[in-house]
Amino acid sequence: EDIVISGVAFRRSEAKITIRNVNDEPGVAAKLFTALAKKHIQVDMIIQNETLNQRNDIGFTVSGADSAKALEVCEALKAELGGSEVVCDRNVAKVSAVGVGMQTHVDVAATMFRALSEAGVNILSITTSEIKITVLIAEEQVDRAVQTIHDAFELSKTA
Amino acid sequence: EDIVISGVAFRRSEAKITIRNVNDEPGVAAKLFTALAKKHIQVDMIIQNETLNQRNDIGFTVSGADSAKALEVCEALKAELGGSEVVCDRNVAKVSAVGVGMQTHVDVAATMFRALSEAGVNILSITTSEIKITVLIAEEQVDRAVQTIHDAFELSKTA
Ligand SMILES: C[C@@H](O)[C@H](N)C(=O)O
Ligand SMILES: C[C@@H](O)[C@H](N)C(=O)O
Repeated sequence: EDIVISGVAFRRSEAKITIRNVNDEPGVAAKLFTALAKKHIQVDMIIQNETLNQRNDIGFTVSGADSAKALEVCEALKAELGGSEVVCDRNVAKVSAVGVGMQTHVDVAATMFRALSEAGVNILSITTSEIKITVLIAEEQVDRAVQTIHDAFELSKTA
Repeated sequence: EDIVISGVAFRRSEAKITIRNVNDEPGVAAKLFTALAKKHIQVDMIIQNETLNQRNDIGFTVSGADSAKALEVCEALKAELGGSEVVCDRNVAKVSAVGVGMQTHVDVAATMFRALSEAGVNILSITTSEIKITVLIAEEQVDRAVQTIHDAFELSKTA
């Protein structure tokens, strides 16, 4: 199945917030997102990876404008969720390679990650969907990242 | 914007593989996915969350059939990537709430996570896209999870 990358999307100035080492048991994620929803905090990405000793980190991104409110919610809930600390990176950008036929992610991922590496861009977080591979990177590297991914997939220069 | 959940999608028998504590520097993700691509291992989800002391965990899912080959690649690369261990959970299932208007994820997330919690389903991993919220859970809980999410979003019973 040919991979057709149709474009590179990005969003500047997001904030990534992570509560580290929450209890890995039913109800923890529900409590956190119910509290964020009550405060009408618009969450963009939600990321949870791998458990260790029945604990896990839950991360999410919000607009820069919502980051202070979201941090308050997390700090207030930290103890109840068993979390050890709340970390916030206010200067992240989201960059995605978008295409059809992504079922064969692995080639697209390898190409995209190699392009970022050659441009000296460190990948902070990764998520995927059927049509996208999305990375979080430092905001100041977003122009370089978009350009290098464009080049790697030989996308035309038209905006 | 009204949230319209149009359905619940799932995929049984995936395997989740994670390399823990790899060096958090450009090139690491590129090396891993280039090696997986060379062996034609079809990767589904890719998840990386939050760095700690310049190290990070990279996780991904493959079909049950590809898990042994993928594990070999990871074990062979572990030292070069600075990883401390490779973990594999062979009995995971992927469950997604799919809908439009997901820009307001937080309400959908809260509803979905509450439903899973009430059904006693532990969330192993989480990723999102503009139209989906996806969780990994233990394979034996997939029927219960799909049913409880259906009910929570009042989706009709038609299959
Ligand atoms: C960590 C958190 O996701 C937990 N496993 C839950 O189900 O809520
Ligand atoms: C951990 C890994 O993603 C690393 N940050 C990289 O850019 O490759």
